Amino acid sequence: VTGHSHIDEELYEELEAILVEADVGVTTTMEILDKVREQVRARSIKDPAEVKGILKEAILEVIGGEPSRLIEASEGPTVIMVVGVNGVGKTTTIGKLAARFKDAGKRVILGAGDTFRAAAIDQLEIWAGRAGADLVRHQENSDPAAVAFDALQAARSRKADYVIVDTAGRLHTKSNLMEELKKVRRVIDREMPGAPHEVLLVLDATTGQNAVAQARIFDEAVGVTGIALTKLDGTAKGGVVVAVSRGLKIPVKLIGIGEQVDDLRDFVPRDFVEALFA
Amino acid sequence: NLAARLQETFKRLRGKGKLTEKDVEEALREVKLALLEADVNFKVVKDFIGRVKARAVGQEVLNSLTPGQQVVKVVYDELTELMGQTQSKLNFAAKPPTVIMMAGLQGSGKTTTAGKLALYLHKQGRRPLLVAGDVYRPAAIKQLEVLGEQLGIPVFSMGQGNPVEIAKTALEHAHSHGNDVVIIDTAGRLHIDEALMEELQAIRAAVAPQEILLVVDAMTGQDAVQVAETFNQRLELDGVVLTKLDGDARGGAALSVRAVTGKPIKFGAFGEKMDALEPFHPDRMASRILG
Ligand SMILES: Nc1nc2c(ncn2[C@@H]2O[C@H](COP(=O)(O)OP(=O)(O)OP(=O)(O)O)[C@@H](O)[C@H]2O)c(=O)[nH]1
Ligand SMILES: Nc1nc2c(ncn2[C@@H]2O[C@H](COP(=O)(O)OP(=O)(O)OP(=O)(O)O)[C@@H](O)[C@H]2O)c(=O)[nH]1
Ligand SMILES: [Mg+2]
Ligand SMILES: [Mg+2]
Repeated sequence: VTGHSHIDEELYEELEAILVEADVGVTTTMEILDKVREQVRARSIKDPAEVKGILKEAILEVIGGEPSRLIEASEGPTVIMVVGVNGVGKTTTIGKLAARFKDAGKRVILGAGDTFRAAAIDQLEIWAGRAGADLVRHQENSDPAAVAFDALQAARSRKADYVIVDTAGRLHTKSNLMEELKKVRRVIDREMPGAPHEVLLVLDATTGQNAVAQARIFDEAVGVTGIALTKLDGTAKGGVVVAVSRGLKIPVKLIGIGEQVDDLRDFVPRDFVEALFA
Repeated sequence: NLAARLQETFKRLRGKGKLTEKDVEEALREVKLALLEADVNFKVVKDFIGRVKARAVGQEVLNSLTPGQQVVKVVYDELTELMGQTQSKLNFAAKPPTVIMMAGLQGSGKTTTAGKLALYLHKQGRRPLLVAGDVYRPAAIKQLEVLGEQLGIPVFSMGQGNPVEIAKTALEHAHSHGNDVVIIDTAGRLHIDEALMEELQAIRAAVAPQEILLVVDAMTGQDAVQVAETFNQRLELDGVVLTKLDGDARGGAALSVRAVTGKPIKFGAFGEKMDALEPFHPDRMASRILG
């Protein structure tokens, strides 16, 4: 976006291409660029080099400028429920998060709430081992709500600081599966009022506009308090979180940047916005 | 929907007299928006609109009473043509066993699709062998073994060894056990991971698959172009499988992948169960993308 002697439509078209190709989505992009045009007019900006800066600020206004922390319980164990569609990185993110808490000297219990998919429990078991966390599990095909219940009970008796409940991947369009998720959440809340303190929706950075529907429906079902955006180590920019933020005020809290145990970072909005233009 | 939006646009435009080429260009912006909202890649959309415009500025559109419908027809036809044939034909070896290699990004559905393909081929009267080539992901081997057990299909595994050795030994095993199709599951990987892309190339060199399938998640966004292009350049794909079509993603990635590789989408996956695999229908995909 260099080589412009004045601010013209071509400049805005270039900016539109960058944002759309980053998966911000065409509607959200047009809305944000309209705000930028307004600002350019209102502030009588003449130098094209300033437009990008105004655009970055406009995006930060949508997604929030400051990092957002994970919610902690005021007393007792903090319960984190991890949800999302199939294959986005829920189980792996839980493993990484557990290790982070363990490294901070916390006691962590993982609930093997995916009782459906082949070897899902085995997969989480390996991560529990890597992180040094306890694992609560039942038989394959058992009731995920019962696993969550037991994980909370174990957290109380073992005085755990964190309980992270894994759930099976599910498409938001499957109402019976969304009902199952609601039940898991209800059971958690009944067993420990105020829990789950954090409902983390995992979104894959390679996902396009469908993430907007995913976020909306998961939020309606179980109330999402934070987003973990995975696979940012690829070439996808994850711009869809801007589109998600346009409609829902759910902060992105974590990012996944690889498959190893320490490939987890806090989401820093300014860095994310810079990366959109890299 | 798109047809209605186009009709609205043309109604407004024709209010000022006979339709012109410029009017069609303006209407095509609606098509561009629809395709971008469906996750078709930005550059692919540009090329596509260019092609459609060439066909949409003819007299049958400009003089039509329902130009919106005419344009939708041109778009739909062009899209269906681009999507390819309803051919789900896998390439089989003249002398068995046929080797099929799965490839793709992390979490796209390779392992699940491998199981489905095995069942599909088994129902055709073949004797498939599943090969546990993902030695990295925790419990990946177990995942494939559980699927194999559910299906009554043998799974070849050498634990967390060298995937190239595993593939070669699996081929020998297939020869000596009468398996006529070998389906190699591989670890998910980024197209920009040099070492892992070389691993795929090494497996390919070692066992010469008749069929290399790129597994792509239907909800993939703009990045589908980079991914498909790179995998194709490094491996020379034979086909694509589009997964998670049981969701509501419009699936524009299908058009992007097709446009940038020219390779056929051979199957669509519609669920987590082992029977949720169908031959790909380009016309159905075209309607889905257009919304
Ligand atoms: N490159 C990369 N891969 C990731 C990241 N996070 C997860 N993965 C990989 O994505 C794949 C799927 O991860 P899982 O943790 O099994 O995803 P899931 O959401 O639990 O999947 P289901 O339970 O089947 O719905 C695995 O191969 C992970 O290693 C990331 O940040 N970067
Ligand atoms: N709804 C739905 N889920 C699917 C489909 N195909 C695969 N899945 C699910 O998607 C998730 C990931 O599938 P996997 O087969 O583990 O994906 P993968 O590509 O082997 O993952 P990695 O080996 O980690 O790269 C699992 O939860 C599957 O059950 C599909 O067509 N529809
Ligand atoms: Mg999982
Ligand atoms: Mg796999």
